[in-house]
Amino acid sequence: MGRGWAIAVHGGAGVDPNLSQERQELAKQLLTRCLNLGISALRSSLSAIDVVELVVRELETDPIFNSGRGSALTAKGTVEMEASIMDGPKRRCGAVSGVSTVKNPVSLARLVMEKSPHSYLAFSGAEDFAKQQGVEMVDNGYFITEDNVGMLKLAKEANAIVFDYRMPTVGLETCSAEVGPILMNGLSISIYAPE
Amino acid sequence: TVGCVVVDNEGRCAAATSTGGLMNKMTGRIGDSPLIGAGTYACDICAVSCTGEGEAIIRGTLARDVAAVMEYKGLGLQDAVDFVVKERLDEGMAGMIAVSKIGEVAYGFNTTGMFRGCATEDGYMEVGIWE
Repeated sequence: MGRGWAIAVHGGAGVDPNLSQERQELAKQLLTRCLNLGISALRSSLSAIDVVELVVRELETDPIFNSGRGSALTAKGTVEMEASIMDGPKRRCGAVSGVSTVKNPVSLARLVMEKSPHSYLAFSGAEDFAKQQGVEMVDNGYFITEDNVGMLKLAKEANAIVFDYRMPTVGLETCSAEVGPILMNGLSISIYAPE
Repeated sequence: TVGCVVVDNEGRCAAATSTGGLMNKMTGRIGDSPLIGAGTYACDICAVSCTGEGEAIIRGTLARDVAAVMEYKGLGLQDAVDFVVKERLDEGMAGMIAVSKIGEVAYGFNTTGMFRGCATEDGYMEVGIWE
């Protein structure tokens, strides 16, 4: 028999080496809060699938990390979110992409898994399904934060697509990582320059 | 990108990942997070959630590979995570968290830091950013 329950959470890989202490502290507080939320759910014998949905909803709702509110912005300054969920015992799964008014994409992904004959819905199909299922929907502006509007401006000036872990060379006040020629899928990011 | 992986008291594993994607991305771009087997995977051996450069995670089918090397190479959870981060990413940059059905927890990343937290029933708890 195993050692009992275990849980892990993440808020993104790749961090600006000069991230301020204050923002590091805020991030750690959110991670700790989410861990404790999951731990008390596990102690109340919630199932693993319920706990992962509960915790990711909390992470989507807080604007600190890149998901839900606080999501990265497209080249057009809009938010297009995506999420997936998977239940190990029977390997059931659900996923959504391109959602822009669904408050908690991970819960819509779970509804795809449990209430649709499919495993993945995207863009207008996912939005229609969300309306049909009656999930909470908000204006796209809810997801956009001032920080990210500023980040998008810098990314455009640097002609870069900003990964969680790479910052444009243009002076983000906390930016430090020099960004070499960024390759994505084996191609130079500059092919996006026209954007 | 955010994620959570859990194994519960009955040894059931589950994973969930959610993201806004990349800043200044093209509209219509799909990353690894919604792709089962790439950014998210769970089976009766383990559960995995990935983050980082989506295109590299997709090409490496990163999350499924952790389960596969556990199943076919007999690696333990942390060894499987380390192997996949080291051998499957090419020049890509990414990180991941994982749990196993026997209550282990592991993470790995080749980026500058990863926001992560983990805890187990025997009282272990860690929250970190850097190596």
